[in-house]
Parts: sequence; C-alpha cells; structure tokens
Amino acid sequence: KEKHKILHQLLQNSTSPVDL
Amino acid sequence: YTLPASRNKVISHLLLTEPSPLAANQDESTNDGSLKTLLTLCDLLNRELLLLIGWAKHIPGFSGLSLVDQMSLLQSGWMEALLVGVAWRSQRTGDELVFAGNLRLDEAQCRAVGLADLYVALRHLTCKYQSMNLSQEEVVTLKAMALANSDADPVDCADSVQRFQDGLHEALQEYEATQRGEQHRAGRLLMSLPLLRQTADRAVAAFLRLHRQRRIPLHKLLLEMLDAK
Repeated sequence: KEKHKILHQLLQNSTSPVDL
Repeated sequence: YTLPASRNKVISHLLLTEPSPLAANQDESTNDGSLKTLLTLCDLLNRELLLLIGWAKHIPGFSGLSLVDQMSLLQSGWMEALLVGVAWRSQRTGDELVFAGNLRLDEAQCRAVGLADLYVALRHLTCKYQSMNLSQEEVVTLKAMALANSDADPVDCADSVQRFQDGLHEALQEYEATQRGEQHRAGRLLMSLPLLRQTADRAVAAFLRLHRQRRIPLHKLLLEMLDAK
C-alpha cells in the first residue's frame, strides 16, 4: 500500500490533500 | 456525449458517468518542441488517469470489490482503458492520433518524441475499431471491461471480481441482442481485447523508457501507475 500511496488515497476518497 | 440511447441500465449508467474529454495544457517549461509535446502529453495522461480512477468507482459493481482488488484492477488495466478513448477519438482523422482535441500527433511527431512504436500500435487499434464501427455504448462498455478483465494477480476475492466481469458481459450481450442485432457482435468486441492489451503494454513500456533513459519527468500519479505495471 505504501508503494501505491496515491491510488490508495484516491480510492479511499481521502479528505487529506493528495499530492499528484 | 448525447443522451444515452441504450435501454440497458448498466450501459446507460456508464454513458452518463463518462467524463467529458480533457483539453491538453501546453507545457511552458521548455523551448524544445518535441520535449514540450511529450511533457504536454504526460500531463494530459496524468489528468486522464485521475478522472479514470474517479470514473471506475461509478462502474456498477466496482465499489463492491475489496480495496485491494480495486487497486489491482486499476493498476493492471488503466492504460487499456485510456487507450480505448484515444483510439476511438482517432477514427477517421487520416493518420493522426487524437490524444485531445488540441493534441493531435501524426507519425513524424510521434517519432520525434520517441513514440514511433506506440504510433504504429495505436493506429492499428484505431483501424480495428473504425472497421467495427463502434457505438458510444460499446466504447464505454469496452473501457469498463478492459478494467474488469485486467487479469490482475493476485486477486483478493476472485468470486467478486468474476461477478463484476459477468455483470458487464451480460450488459454487453443484452445491448448487442436488443440494439445491434448482429449475431456475432459481442464476440467480435471481446476478440478485440487482446489487441488493446498489446497496445497498452507497448504504451507503458514506451513511457517508462522515456522516463528512465531520457529522464523525462513524470507526475507522481502517472509514475506510480507505470511502476505498478
């Protein structure tokens, strides 16, 4: 999960900002 | 897209949630023409990828999969899903690849940016789709099926992924039986998937090569997804 952090965050609908 | 003509609920939903086409944002960080084109293309791909991930959540059945399976399917199938759109937009445009309305690349331009192989593969796919005269309904269904059928390994819950695939397959079959009335149409569409995967593999290899050999900077999301392949 750590390696695929951004995809994980996007799918979880994270409210924290995602650094793209 | 115009209002969905399909009476199939799954396909109507896919049409309604299909994102509007993006425009390319011209890169201004360099004066090198071919590098500028390449950076513009990579920025476009990164934004399309972001939209695709949001769109995937709307595919009926996708959100019911485990997070691990959602990630696996997207990591395996994202380039295939994006290239369905590129090939469809590039139909009847002579020899150009239409990445966006304002980013059309011909063979010489693709060669100049190091994407000669990808140009050949994508034109082949485009000609295939053009000869099949795909409808919008078929395009969105193919895109969803490319994700669902990405053969990600390992799969967390194989039964759920199978049901997700079956739902899309049923939708396609129902659409073809009621709307197009061509006996072998659904099978022909499915048989175009290997060419799509082959083309996507070439695309991923090309962008990774550009990143590693020519040190082309890539956005974090795009790089993460390329690395996952």
